[in-house]
Amino acid sequence: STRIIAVANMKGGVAKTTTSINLAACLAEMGKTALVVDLDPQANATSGLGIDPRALEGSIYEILLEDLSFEDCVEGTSVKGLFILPSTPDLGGAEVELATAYGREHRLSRALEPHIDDYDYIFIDCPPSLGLLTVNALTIATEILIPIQCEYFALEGLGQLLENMDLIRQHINPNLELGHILLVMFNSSTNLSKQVEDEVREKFGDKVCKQMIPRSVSLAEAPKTGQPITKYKPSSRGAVAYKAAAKEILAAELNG
Amino acid sequence: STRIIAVANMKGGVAKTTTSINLAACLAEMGKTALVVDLDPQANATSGLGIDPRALEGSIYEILLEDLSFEDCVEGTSVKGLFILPSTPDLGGAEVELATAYGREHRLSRALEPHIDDYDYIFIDCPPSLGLLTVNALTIATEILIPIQCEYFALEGLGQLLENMDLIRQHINPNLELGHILLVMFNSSTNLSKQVEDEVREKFGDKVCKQMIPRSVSLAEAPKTGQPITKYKPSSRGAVAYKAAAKEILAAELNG
Ligand SMILES: Nc1ncnc2c1ncn2[C@@H]1O[C@H](COP(=O)(O)OP(=O)(O)OP(=O)(O)O)[C@@H](O)[C@H]1O
Ligand SMILES: Nc1ncnc2c1ncn2[C@@H]1O[C@H](COP(=O)(O)OP(=O)(O)OP(=O)(O)O)[C@@H](O)[C@H]1O
Ligand SMILES: [Mg+2]
Ligand SMILES: [Mg+2]
Repeated sequence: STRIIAVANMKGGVAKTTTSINLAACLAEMGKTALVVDLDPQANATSGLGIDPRALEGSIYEILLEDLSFEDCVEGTSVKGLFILPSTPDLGGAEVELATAYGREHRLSRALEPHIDDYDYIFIDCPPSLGLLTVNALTIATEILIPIQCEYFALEGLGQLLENMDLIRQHINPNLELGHILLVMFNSSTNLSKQVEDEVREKFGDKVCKQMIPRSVSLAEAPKTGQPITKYKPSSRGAVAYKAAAKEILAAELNG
Repeated sequence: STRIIAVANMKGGVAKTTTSINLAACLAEMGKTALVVDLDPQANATSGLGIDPRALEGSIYEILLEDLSFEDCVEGTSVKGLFILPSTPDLGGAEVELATAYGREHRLSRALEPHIDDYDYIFIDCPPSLGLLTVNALTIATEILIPIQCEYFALEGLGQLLENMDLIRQHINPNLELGHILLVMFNSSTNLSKQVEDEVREKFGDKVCKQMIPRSVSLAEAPKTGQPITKYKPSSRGAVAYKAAAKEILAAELNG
């Protein structure tokens, strides 16, 4: 059955978008059908996959707040088998608008529900907060993937995210599990990265992907071309690392 | 009179906290009295200045939502002349709680107003969103400082931030100005950094600080010690760069 993976961490700039785009692209290249849901008003996943957020007729904003249909919004990308539900800056108003709307936590799940079986993997790229947009993602997700940057502030907000996850599991979505933790922007020449790695592996054990994502300029360059790293520089360290991480995620499914 | 600088950018991980801590510390070392207001539930500015958010009796959360007084919360730091109004994870609930509260945009300004004259500079470290916490900061700020990371996604959310700034100026705070734009995490060995620099200087001219902040590991290490870079490694590239940027900000005042 479809795996719905919320890529979430309230810490900003920890490669939530980079991870959503590139894991989804790797799985599509392995023959899976994958969807990226861009749930961030910055619309970085949208532009990172080559779509201009300002040129869109309909986006996730209209789906959540104006009942526009899924079919009218979903778009293809430059990768076969990879699709995106794009975002626009309008989504910026959604946190406050959702605060007093009926069924506010279930808006995304109601819109996605009828289409879930069309995809093997759905990645939801969350904004850097634990507000109602992220709650909508955790309401429909089967698992959460947490990218952790190998730097000091990385562990600060983690406790809150795990607490919120438990609350969602208790009150809204009993199926939600902690899937993987992915260590990103690992810089092998500094002690800092090694210290964070040791601390995270000690605390979370097997939940942490064996594969880490190195800090690498080609990963920061790829979004400018509107392509995932597997198309922009398929043999770069970033592409090789995301492919190995995607295989780990795929394998986790087979073991059940 | 006191300069109240909101350090804001909805893009995550662009050194809002690192800039708030280190500019405030540099100005304190030049003999000014400075306050950092931590308006982020992650409480990175709080821990980055050596205070344990979990050990606090009162924080910015109680000030905004429970009318606790400023004096009961403000704390000193390891730097003479530098103070902090700390945050805790409780602030995570504030966005939703504020949505329906009376005077929701003015809660921070009402709490700070009586104490503004005690400081030469007040830096407000904003969370990575344009929600009610950032609106509270822009309601009392005299100017906004926007850190821009020298990477592709950096320019995506900027338009929205400037639009929101205009709206706040029209409806709530006519004194709010765009102060400085600070280019951060500049990596001189990549084309990407140079391209973003050229684009930002072309678009914003003199608003962009001449001084850029280089990507440097000691800036990422400093928060672990609870000290600003000027105390952790005073002669590092990061410390030298923040000192030069602080001088530019100071000079802007003298010219009026
Ligand atoms: N492994 C990497 N090496 C180098 N740069 C990277 C890497 N991963 C991501 N980046 C760059 O770091 C920046 C932050 O990444 P990204 O935007 O994916 O993070 P995010 O968590 O989605 O941010 P936000 O919190 O704003 O949504 C981007 O400019 C991105 O291109
Ligand atoms: N010039 C620099 N060189 C190297 N690392 C840096 C630099 N500036 C900041 N960092 C590191 O980059 C990460 C992001 O910086 P910081 O937390 O200050 O950003 P932020 O914008 O406050 O993030 P958030 O959006 O989560 O509030 C931190 O781990 C910080 O230590
Ligand atoms: Mg993102
Ligand atoms: Mg911060």
